Amino acid sequence: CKILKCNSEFWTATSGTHYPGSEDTPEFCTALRAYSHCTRRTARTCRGDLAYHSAVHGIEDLMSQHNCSKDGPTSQPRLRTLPPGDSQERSDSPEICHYEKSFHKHSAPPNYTHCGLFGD
Amino acid sequence: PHLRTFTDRFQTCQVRGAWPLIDNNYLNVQVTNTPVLPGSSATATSKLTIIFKNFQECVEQKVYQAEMDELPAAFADGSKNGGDKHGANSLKITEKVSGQHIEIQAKYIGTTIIVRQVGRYLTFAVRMPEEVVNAVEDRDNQGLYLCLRGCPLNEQIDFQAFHATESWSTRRKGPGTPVSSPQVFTYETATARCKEKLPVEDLYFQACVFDLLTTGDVNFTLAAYYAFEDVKMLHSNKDKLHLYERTRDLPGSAAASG
Repeated sequence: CKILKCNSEFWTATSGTHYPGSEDTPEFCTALRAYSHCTRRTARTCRGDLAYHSAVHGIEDLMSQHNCSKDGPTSQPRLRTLPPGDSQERSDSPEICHYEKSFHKHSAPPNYTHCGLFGD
Repeated sequence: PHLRTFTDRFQTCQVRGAWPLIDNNYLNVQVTNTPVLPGSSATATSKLTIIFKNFQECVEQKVYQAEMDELPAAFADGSKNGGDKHGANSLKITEKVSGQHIEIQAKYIGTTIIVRQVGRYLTFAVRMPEEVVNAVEDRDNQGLYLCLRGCPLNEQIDFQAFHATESWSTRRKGPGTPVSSPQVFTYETATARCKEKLPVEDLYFQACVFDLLTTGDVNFTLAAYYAFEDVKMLHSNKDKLHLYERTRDLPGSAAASG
């Protein structure tokens, strides 16, 4: 199952510096089509693989979100994204991104559960 | 591997191959378990995939993947946070011990995950709000969601029956025997060894003894020890850290099996 290869090709295609596009450019749809093409190629060997099915669903969502047509060029575009370091500086993330903060204000604290897997 | 579920049921399972541990609207966790000795039905986790799903303006979809001898301190795309969204720092990977212990904080869903490599195998521990645990789209086909439902009955290993039936040939040294297992333990020596790290004879202690008897690999002593350390850190009910009752049945199948 080569789904991870497809995943990394898509991430590589949509990160890097030599194409200043954004998720709304046609190049993003091209990258998505290439990603979809790659997952179709590996469908048979990936049957039942969670990462594969998640990738397939993710692609469908993104294609409908960005109105990408299923046919069209599939060559690898290069899009620029912020380097991770920069985005970490933003500490003012919205409250919805902080479960406990948004939880405590209007109800009892959440009940936490634990799951663990170890040994043989 | 030994599994402690969200409802504090403790089971030892075969679950060989790829199995989903968690599968809800926000998070997928899947493990791949491989036999600890050629031909043995005792397995341990050799690969782990965690998918954090796209969540509003907080995080993009992120994939974390760990394998034996490869415990990265970053997501598959090389980043350590939730991407470019406004709330990107509500998802963060921290390396506690290089190559051995990483922690992932997913604050946007109140969840903490610990992944370790102990010896050659991986361990997994998670703290998650009940509300998130139960946020599943269609409840019916979550049957294989091990953290929620435990192992199917036919995948559960009964300690006593296991050692009685598992042939000695699988335990004798062979090309697949773990390098770090220089000795075969008796019940007495395994008990003594486990007592050094786990003084209370609870199910973690019994799991340790089972693993030593099954593989002779002393690293499994540490796996049980760290699993209990993770329980102490992550479990919200301090009265339930030690478990003594082994659970064998699924609620539904218990009735069916009469």
